[in-house]
Amino acid sequence: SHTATAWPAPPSAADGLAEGKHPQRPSGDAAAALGPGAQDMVAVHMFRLYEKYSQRGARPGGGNTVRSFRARLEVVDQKASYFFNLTSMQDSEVILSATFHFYSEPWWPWAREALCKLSKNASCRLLPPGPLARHHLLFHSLSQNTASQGLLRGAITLAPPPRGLWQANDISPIVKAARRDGELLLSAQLTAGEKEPGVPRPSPHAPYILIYANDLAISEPNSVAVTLQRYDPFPAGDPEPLTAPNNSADPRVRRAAQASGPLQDNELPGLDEWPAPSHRPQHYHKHELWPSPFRALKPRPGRKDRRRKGQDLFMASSQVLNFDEKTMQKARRK
Amino acid sequence: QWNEPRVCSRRYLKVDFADIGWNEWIISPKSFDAYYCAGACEFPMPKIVRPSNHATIQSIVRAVGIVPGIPEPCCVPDKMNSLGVLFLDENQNVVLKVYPNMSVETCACQ
Repeated sequence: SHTATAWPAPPSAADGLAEGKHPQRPSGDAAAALGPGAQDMVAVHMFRLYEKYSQRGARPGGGNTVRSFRARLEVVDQKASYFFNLTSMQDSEVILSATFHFYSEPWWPWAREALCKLSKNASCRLLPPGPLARHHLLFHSLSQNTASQGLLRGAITLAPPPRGLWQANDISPIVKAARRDGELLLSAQLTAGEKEPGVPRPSPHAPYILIYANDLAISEPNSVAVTLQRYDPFPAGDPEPLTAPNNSADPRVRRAAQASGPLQDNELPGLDEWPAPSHRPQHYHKHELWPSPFRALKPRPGRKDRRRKGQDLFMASSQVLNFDEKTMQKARRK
Repeated sequence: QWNEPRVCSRRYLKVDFADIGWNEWIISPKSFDAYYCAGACEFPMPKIVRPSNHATIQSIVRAVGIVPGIPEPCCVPDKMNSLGVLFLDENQNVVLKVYPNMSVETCACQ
């Protein structure tokens, strides 16, 4: 069995009480960054670890990864069991340590007084102080979708905390053994000695597990995308992006020159006007055929030339886009 | 941007995770100063661009021109910093990872 050991637990809510701070209200901009989830302790704890690293460079647990796991409360044979799904751990993450964080009622009268003050209901004071509950937690591990209760991995005795409300307990051997056997579903069953504690209501004080690990793959190239990219930037079924260097990604429909008369050869009409570059063999590069989206600056012709050129230009352009007879007749009629 | 030095040096770049669509699951930071390297590594290279010995010789070979087609060395990140990222995994659990080489501290011609 494992006894609860003093572990660098997050500042306990009681401390918060002593300092007049609301035990559950995170300090700084944690609440803002965490959003609505700020009320549950695991999010606040993780954000504190993140702030500690960002501001002081303190690596959490000496590694490069901390994973948190929330409990899912289930009642099995009238006993409360907390289930933790550890399957999101990666194979490359070597477990350094694991802690189990559990919230238990304070049994010091003054702490209870402070709680009653916080909960602002007068009847709280009338309630007899809670029993001096000594909790036992039994850890079982099972693999996914097994119906059995799983293999007993260890037990923890939780002495009611004199002051603090949260306790942190070392469960590294339990988690390492369960993972070694591939049983990544962990359950913690709550028993309390002679008197059953009854079924706790779901609350923001639900227990949680933190696993400190060293991810060996984090120094691999592109490791950030492996864990943080969720959707394929090019979802399946999308056409490949056009890779030609100067193709615009513009989805506009390309218009093509209509061949006038029967095709004599496979030359594009009007192309023979392009002087073939003398030093290059007579074949066409794709990007030479498509006008580059960037217009090259041309010297400005004189006023007279511009007028004459305008007509030529019109002729040349009309050569490229000519319409069929019916459209021409309709245009003429109009 | 217009008065940045021609020579290889570090340039400012702020990456906002919303720009690359990762903001849904990244809790913090929302953005960070990543920087990037750009600029010329032409012969002769000043000491400030911290050229490796190989880069120094490559730029001399290119300057001499006897061997055609040798490009100038590249301006790339030299020293880089890690970044802690707090995000939600597929099961909506909060994860903290410290990623190495996420932001540029110095650039060099390599």
